[in-house]
Amino acid sequence: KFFVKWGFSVKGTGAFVDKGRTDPVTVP
Amino acid sequence: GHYEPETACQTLHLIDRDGTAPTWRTTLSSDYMMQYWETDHYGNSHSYWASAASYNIQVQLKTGYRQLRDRETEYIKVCYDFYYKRESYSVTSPFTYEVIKRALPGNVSGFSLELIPLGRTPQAPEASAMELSEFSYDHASKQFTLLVKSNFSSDYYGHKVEFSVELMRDGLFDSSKGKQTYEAEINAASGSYIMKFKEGDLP
Repeated sequence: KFFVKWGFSVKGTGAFVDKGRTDPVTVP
Repeated sequence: GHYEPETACQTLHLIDRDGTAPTWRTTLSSDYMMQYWETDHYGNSHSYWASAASYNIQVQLKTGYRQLRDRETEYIKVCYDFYYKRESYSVTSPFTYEVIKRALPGNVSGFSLELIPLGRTPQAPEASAMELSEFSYDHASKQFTLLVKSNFSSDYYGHKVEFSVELMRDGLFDSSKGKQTYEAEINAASGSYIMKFKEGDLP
């Protein structure tokens, strides 16, 4: 199983928003 | 002698919201103070300071079209250092400006500033500006897809968003399979961003 940890920022603001982790998907 | 003040400043506080392009004028002044000595009829000498000359610097300020919202204000501070004969300025505003500085025409001492609004300075976005729509795996192409939906105000149009994506193997001890950043331009209030990658693509 795999999931991603992701987040985003708008360039120029210096602030990063951590959106946490997704639900996992199964990879055969 | 010395200049008093050596650096003269004025701050313009702009709160109008009509979006026009007003022009302001102001004057920065300083006196060149000299120390004079006198001897009285008892032979005692004493000194006093007095203005030997007065100097005025004209400042003109022009802003291009921009619209301040309720409770938004701008501060524009203009200064002139009479000793080093240098002008300076600072702008505190919700907008980013290109500032063009020019000498005044003719024999007028001073300078003009033209403030051309380039757009609103982006603020740190709300966490809700981006929401996960889908994370999936396609068996045929062996690709992961991360689909994100955005909801930005027009303030962010033309600005760039940078996603950080780290693929993780789920386990007792999660292990990173690589991390990548993706950049995109924000050009609509709502949009979809699709990131596709395979295991091993992410450095």
